[in-house]
Amino acid sequence: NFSMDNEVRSSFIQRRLRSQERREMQREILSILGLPHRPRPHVHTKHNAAPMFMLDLYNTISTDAEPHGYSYYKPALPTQASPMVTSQDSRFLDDADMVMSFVNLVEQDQDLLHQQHRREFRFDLSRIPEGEAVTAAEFRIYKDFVQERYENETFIVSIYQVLQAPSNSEVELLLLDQRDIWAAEEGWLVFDLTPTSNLWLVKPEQNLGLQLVLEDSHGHRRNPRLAGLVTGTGPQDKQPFMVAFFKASEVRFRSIR
Amino acid sequence: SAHGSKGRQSNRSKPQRTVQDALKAVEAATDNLGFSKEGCKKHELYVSFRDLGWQDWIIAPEGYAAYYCEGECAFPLNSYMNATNHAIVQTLVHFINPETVPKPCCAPTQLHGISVLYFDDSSNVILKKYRNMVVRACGCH
Repeated sequence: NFSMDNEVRSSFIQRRLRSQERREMQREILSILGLPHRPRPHVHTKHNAAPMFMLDLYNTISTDAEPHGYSYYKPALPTQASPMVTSQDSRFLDDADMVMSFVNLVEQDQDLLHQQHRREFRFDLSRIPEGEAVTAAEFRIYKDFVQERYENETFIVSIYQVLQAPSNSEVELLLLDQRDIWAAEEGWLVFDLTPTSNLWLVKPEQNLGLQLVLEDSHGHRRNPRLAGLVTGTGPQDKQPFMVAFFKASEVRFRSIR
Repeated sequence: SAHGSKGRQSNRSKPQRTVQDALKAVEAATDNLGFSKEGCKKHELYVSFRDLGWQDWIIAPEGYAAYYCEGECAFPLNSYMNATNHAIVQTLVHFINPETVPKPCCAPTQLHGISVLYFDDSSNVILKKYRNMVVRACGCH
């Protein structure tokens, strides 16, 4: 002789979790998320270029999902000068199960010490979960507006894959992509890294990084900074990074718990 | 019948009468009790990543509305949400043999995914889609 509502409520025990239970619950949710443990990022800021770009992608997905009737919390976003997500990125995103951005591992000082007219970039792809295949990958670098005296000049930006380590002998390079830019241009330059990423996944020992070379209209190598390329030093939200889109190539089962 | 062999051995017209009798009895009982049963419904459930203390590595979302399904799958089932044909039959059989056959279960019939954006140990950022994380609709199974 009781209401059904009370019956429903009484089946749930409401109490505060003990710390051990809390840890176990966190462990179970991490397992559902496919993570072996809680990530502990050592250095990070949500206002770096890569997290901001990824947040843009996240919001693209969230906006697409809303008309279907469910919604979830959307964080207050840092505003940015120019949109980072292109229509091509949106297409890659539709097809992807996972997107991952990679920070540049080459330290600024080390980079400046060795090169004046080229810049090196390295990305660690070893942490990609098994069973994920790269469907697209990009290297993204920001180009700022440059001083007036170069305003009418054009430059050629070339991205090379390093084939041989510099310590062995002469550096061997493979041209991946090239772009003509105006000095007055401003915004993100995007270079295709899809075949290179696939190679690096299969043969990690061949991941010796990328080199960027800047040439002026006369074919002379110039310092990338001259064209406004933000390579190492510069604002956090304009730092270069790599992004890869993945599709799960196999169905993964959770382990029995 | 909950016990297949016994059912097949009995007179064909007898189970038919039994079901009809059971339905009438349930209708009468429901009317007499005079309370409205809480049917199978979608209820609010918010999973907070912030409450888990994960805001240092999860960039977005702060949490998400997961919902859950709860409520009785009771006769007449077609007045509730999304009952399968089998659930309706199971309800009828439950009336006849409540000790052996339970009522159908209230469970999700449609689920949706969420996307989670987080840092890994190397401060790389991962955006991953997880399927079947949000209840979109409930029903009796």
